[in-house]
Formats: sequence, structure tokens, C-alpha cells
Amino acid sequence: NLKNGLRAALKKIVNSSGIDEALIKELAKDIQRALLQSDVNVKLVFEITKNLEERSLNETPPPGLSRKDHIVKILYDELAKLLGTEKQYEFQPGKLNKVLMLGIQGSGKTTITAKLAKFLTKSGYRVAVIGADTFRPGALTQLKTMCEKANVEVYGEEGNSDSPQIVKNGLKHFENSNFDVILIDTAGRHKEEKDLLEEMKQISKVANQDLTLLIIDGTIGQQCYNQAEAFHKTAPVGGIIITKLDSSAKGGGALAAASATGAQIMYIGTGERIDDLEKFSPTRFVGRLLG
Amino acid sequence: KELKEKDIDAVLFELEVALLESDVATEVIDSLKSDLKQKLIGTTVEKEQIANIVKQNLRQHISNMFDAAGKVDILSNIEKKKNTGEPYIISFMGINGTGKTTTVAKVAYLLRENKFSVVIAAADTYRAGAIEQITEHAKRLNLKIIAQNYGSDPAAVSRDAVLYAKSHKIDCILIDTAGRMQTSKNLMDQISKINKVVNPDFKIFVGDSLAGNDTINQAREFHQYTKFEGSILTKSDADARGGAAISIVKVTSTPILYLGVGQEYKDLKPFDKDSFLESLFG
Ligand SMILES: Nc1nc2c(ncn2[C@@H]2O[C@H](COP(=O)(O)OP(=O)(O)OP(=O)(O)O)[C@@H](O)[C@H]2O)c(=O)[nH]1
Ligand SMILES: Nc1nc2c(ncn2[C@@H]2O[C@H](COP(=O)(O)OP(=O)(O)OP(=O)(O)O)[C@@H](O)[C@H]2O)c(=O)[nH]1
Ligand SMILES: [Mg+2]
Ligand SMILES: [Mg+2]
Repeated sequence: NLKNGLRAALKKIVNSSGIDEALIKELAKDIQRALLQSDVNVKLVFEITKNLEERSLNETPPPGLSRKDHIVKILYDELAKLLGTEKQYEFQPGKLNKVLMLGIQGSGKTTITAKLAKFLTKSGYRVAVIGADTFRPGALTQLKTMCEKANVEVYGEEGNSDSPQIVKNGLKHFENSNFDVILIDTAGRHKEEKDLLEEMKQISKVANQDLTLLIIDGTIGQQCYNQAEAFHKTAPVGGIIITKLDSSAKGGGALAAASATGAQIMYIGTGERIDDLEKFSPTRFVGRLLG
Repeated sequence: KELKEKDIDAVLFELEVALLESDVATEVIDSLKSDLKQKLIGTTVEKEQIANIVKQNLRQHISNMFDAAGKVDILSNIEKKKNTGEPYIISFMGINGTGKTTTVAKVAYLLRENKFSVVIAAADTYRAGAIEQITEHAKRLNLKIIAQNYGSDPAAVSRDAVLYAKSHKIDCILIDTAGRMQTSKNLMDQISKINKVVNPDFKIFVGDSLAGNDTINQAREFHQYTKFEGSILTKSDADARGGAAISIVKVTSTPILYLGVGQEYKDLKPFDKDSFLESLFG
């Protein structure tokens, strides 16, 4: 569980003979350093370390809990605030779950669409894909090539620049085939591209998706919160996927997407291949942040 | 009064937060802070001027760092090489999804606008859709593309493009390579090999303006393996604060050549140190 993961990261305080103010201040400083180096949002970091210090110094441990264990619990509580608080989306069997991919250019949406198509197929769902990126050259080829490996059909219209229309036609195309999940890949966009945010609104109208997945690059820095917030206003985000965690990035910046949208992190991308998808584990993720 | 460490610390803290929030890497900030302290502690300043002096010194320090990295006029470099009858070879590298392929197309457009002939090497022979993507860009730009099948050796494709350029008297070769994590030794060996085989006149690191602390790891490793001579930072139009520029310059002492400011061919802006510093400190 998360507590054990934090214990490993807190060896210094756990191995110490006694807890005093100086040690707590040192712990707070170490945690602050680690979180900032991991790209965690600056304001969140200061909030967390301030709370950690104040609570560790002023709170009495509940009965049965040693002062050390209490401090670990406080850190656990504070870090847990970084993760989303909404209920995690669950794919409903027996009905059509429409999933819309959303994210900044190059974040890994197309790759994730293929990875998720394979993952869900292996989990027993009937999956289909709509390639609605009408902007990027080669996008449909990229998506089809990858989804072929998962034996998943991709609907797309090379040469049609009307993304909402492709979604409409795609949903019609897959209508009477009892699919459980339809994944919709879209073009990358960021919060300054107002016309693209408007396009996303139009796509959402047509798709009427059950889940909007925000795909976040694991290397992203301090701008994640603002970008995620803007996306959330455009299409309410129900889940997050953090990609490229096989890089040297700790992924702390991407975490801000959870605080900005309330959504939970569902999966992480750990490589370029179609199998490089894992379910999100808070313990491992936080351990990597503090490591 | 004579400046002591604690006088500077308060001001530095505010500047530090500003730099952190602008995506300057923490280790770069630490280094800038210690350089600044070394310079200012013990000097005598007006008490009310402390904040201003510290800020101005930090700004100047960063400005000097950019100056030390030098300037590159890639267009005049190409012109000089053209006058020797040889093609100018530029290779592009970076981690996955930073905008290398799109940047290659933008640079091709810029060169074409400046009346240079260009051939593009589709040396990403790995990622799905990569060859189709760059081929479509070449088609739109009316430029020759050299490509082989997926799975072919990127160094061979690059060498092919060089041979083509030489026999057709083409001014410039742009080599697009596959995205790669600097944590993968095999892929870093591969990019080293491509550069060894082709011996580019200029190697460009393509980084994402939105990246955080990882920029410094990428720049350091890529520079160690390839000794790239300059960088292009993409997606600056996404309201990126641009601290990545400082991280790259600090750890490699190579210049930022251009900023990518959009997805169209014309969206390539020469990096301007002064307007960058103004937006950071202004
Ligand atoms: N190493 C690594 N590479 C990844 C991962 N996820 C995606 N990539 C790579 O990142 C690059 C960008 O991925 P795409 O799927 O094209 O990203 P995208 O969001 O669809 O890009 P746009 O459609 O242009 O917005 C590709 O080279 C992918 O192979 C990951 O988890 N690890
Ligand atoms: N807004 C914006 N988007 C950009 C910029 N540069 C590139 N892009 C977009 O970023 C996405 C990824 O670009 P690519 O050129 O495929 O990136 P890449 O580095 O070649 O990716 P891999 O080859 O998969 O590693 C595309 O959707 C581009 O249109 C830029 O300066 N601004
Ligand atoms: Mg895509
Ligand atoms: Mg590419």
C-alpha cells in the first residue's frame, strides 16, 4: 500500500532515534526538494510541505500510533491530495462505452488509443476505434498500423477535414455490431488554440462520450495545471493517462492534471510498444516522485 | 550596507519561485543562486536597492550565459558550404513527440523561402506512420524525400540522402530521426551511429517548451552522445514560460536557434534573447 511505499522514502526519519523540530524541518525540506525536482506544481509543493511541517509539529499522534508512524500518515494524507478525488470510471459491460482522447500535441494520444484498444480487447471487451485526427499527416496510417496489431478495426476518412463528421460517420459505421468500447483519437491541441478547443466542443457534441480521457506527457512541467483546467472546461475530463514514464521524468508535473480536473489517473504509458501500458499504481508513482 | 547571505536569500527566494514556475530546472536554479551569492556577498549596496540589485544581477548572469553559448546563423553557414560545392547536412534529434518531424518541415520551408534546394531523409524507419508523415510534408513543400522501408537502417537512409544531394547538387540535407528516450542506451548508440556515418555539419536538439526538469536530463545526455550544436524549442505557442531554454543553455552552452510557435510551416521564430529575458523578468 501507499504507506509502505512512503516508509521506504522516509528512511531518514524512520531510522532516527528521536523526533525533534530540527528533524521535521529537515524532512519537510527533503520532501520539498524531491517534489520540486519531480515537477510537482510549485504552489502544491509549498502547501504540502507547510502542512507536513505544521501537522508533524503540532498534532498529537492518535492512540496506538508512534510519532514516526504518525508523520508517515501525515505525509500520506498530504500526498494523496495530489491524486484525483472523483470516482474512477468503470467500463460498463453490456452497453456501448464511448471514449474520447484529448491532449496536447505529441502527448501520446494515438499510441494510447492503440494500447488501450489492445488492453481492453484482452480484458474481454469488443473494441472499435475512430481516427478523428484530421490535421496531422499520416495520423490515420499511424493509428491503423498500430491497431492492426490488436486486431481492432479503425474507422477513418483520409482527406476529410471535418472531425465531428468523421466521428458521426464512425459511430454509424459501428452501430449494429455490439461493441462495448469505441475509442476516438483526436488531433493534439493546447489551451491557446481557441479554434481547436471549439472543435473539441463540436466533437463532444457529436460523440456524446461516456468518458473523456486526458492524455498527459509525463515530462510536462509547471504548465500542466493550466492546460488541464482549460481542457476540463472544454470537455469534462473523467480520467487521466500519463505517458512516457519510461523516460527519466518523475511525472510530478502530470499529477497536476488530477488536481485540476478531479479525475483519477487510470493508466500510465511506459514505452512505445503496444503492450507498454500499465494500470496506475499510486504507491509506485509516489515512490518514484520521492525517489 | 554590506550584503550578507540572509539579505540576498529573501529576494532570491522570490526569484527562485518565478524561475521554478517558468520550468527552469531545479539544479540550474541552485547553480545560478550560488553563482549570484558568490558575486554579491560582501559587496556594499544601498539597503533599499537590494531587491533590485539581486534581480538585475540574476538577469545579467543569465544573459551572459546565453551570450557565452554563442550565436549561429544557419543560413549563412549553408551559403558558405554551398560555395564550396558541398551540401550542408543537418540532423534533428530528441525524445518522442517533441516536434522533430514538424520542425524538419518548417526548416525545409525556411530554406526553400531563402532559395536553397533541400532534400529530406526519412530516417525514422521505426514508428508507425512516420514515413507517411514526413513524405506528406515533403510533397506539400514540393521537396525530394529519400525513404526506404520500415525497419531499414536509419544510417543507410541518411547516407542515401547525402549521396543523392551530392549527385544532384542539392544545397541542404535535413535528416529526421525517430524519437528516443535518452534513458535507452541502444537508441542513443543508434543516433551516435547515424551522426558518425553521415557527419552532419550541424546537429539540432529538438525539445518541448512545456517539459519540466526532464529537459536538463535530455539535453545533458543527448549532448554527451551527439555533441549537438544548437536547439529548437517547440510548442512555445502553448503559453510555455520557456525556462527550458535556460536549462539547455546552462548544461550544454549551445544556443537556442529557433522557437516553434505553431503547427504551420511558417511557425518558426528565431530565438530572441532579449524578448525572452523581458518576458521572464519583465
Ligand atoms: N518512450 C515512450 N514513447 C511514447 C510513449 N507514448 C507515446 N510515445 C511516443 O511519443 C510519440 C508521440 O506519440 P503520439 O501517439 O503520436 O502522440 P499524439 O498525442 O497522438 O500526437 P499528436 O496527434 O500529434 O497530438 C511517438 O513517438 C510515440 O511512439 C511512452 O509511454 N513511452
Ligand atoms: N502547437 C504546436 N504544435 C507543434 C509544434 N511543433 C510540433 N507540433 C505538433 O506536435 C505534434 C508532434 O509533432 P511531430 O513532428 O510528430 O513530433 P516528433 O518529435 O517528430 O515525434 P516522434 O517522431 O514520434 O518522436 C504534432 O501534432 C505537431 O503538429 C509547435 O511549435 N506548436
Ligand atoms: Mg496523434
Ligand atoms: Mg517524428
